[in-house]
Amino acid sequence: LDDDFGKDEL
Amino acid sequence: MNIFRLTGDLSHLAAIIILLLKIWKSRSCAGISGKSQVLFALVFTTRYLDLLTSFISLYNTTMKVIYIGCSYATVYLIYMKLKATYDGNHDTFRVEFLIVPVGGLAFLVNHDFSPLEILWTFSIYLESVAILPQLFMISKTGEAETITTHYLFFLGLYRALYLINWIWRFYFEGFFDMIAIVAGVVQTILYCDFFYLYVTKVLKGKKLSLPA
Repeated sequence: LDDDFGKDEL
Repeated sequence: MNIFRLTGDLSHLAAIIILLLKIWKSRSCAGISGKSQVLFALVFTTRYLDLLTSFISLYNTTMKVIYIGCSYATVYLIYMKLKATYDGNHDTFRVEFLIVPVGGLAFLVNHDFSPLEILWTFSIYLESVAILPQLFMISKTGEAETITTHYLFFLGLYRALYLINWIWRFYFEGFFDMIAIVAGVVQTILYCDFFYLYVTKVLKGKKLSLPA
């Protein structure tokens, strides 16, 4: 699971 | 963060809470499509896996946990605790006709062919059509409880506000995500018919009944 994936929008 | 995205998130949260409270307090899920609620739980599960990999902000994490928790609680109430009140005869939309094409499209059209990105894309496409079983059920029963129409109004309003948020972000930040925007436009268009009925009927104190 790559850690730069995070989406800031819900 | 901008005011449109914040009010959009709060509208989404309001919808989720309204539905959960309606089912919990009335001890009944009559008129509610369990299939749509399962699809929403699937949307949140596939979209918020980044809870396990990255921390954006307390707000981001808190809202994601609340959305996932409430959607699973709603599905639990419908299919377990209050199963006797579930109106399965009218909740007959073939969700496989949604999941298969959406799953296929997520593999074909995405920003990056990685598991998390494909799951996120799947959740974006699925969310745009997840309300169809609920709208279909209302068309079959021919009516909807007023509290259910408020739920649908806030649910539809949330993505409409996100559309404005994306215009705002494009103009001020040069940010835009075509996949989310196209799916968001489709999603909001699906509510137009309902919005018309909501404004012309429910806001005038009448019951929402079809045909209009």
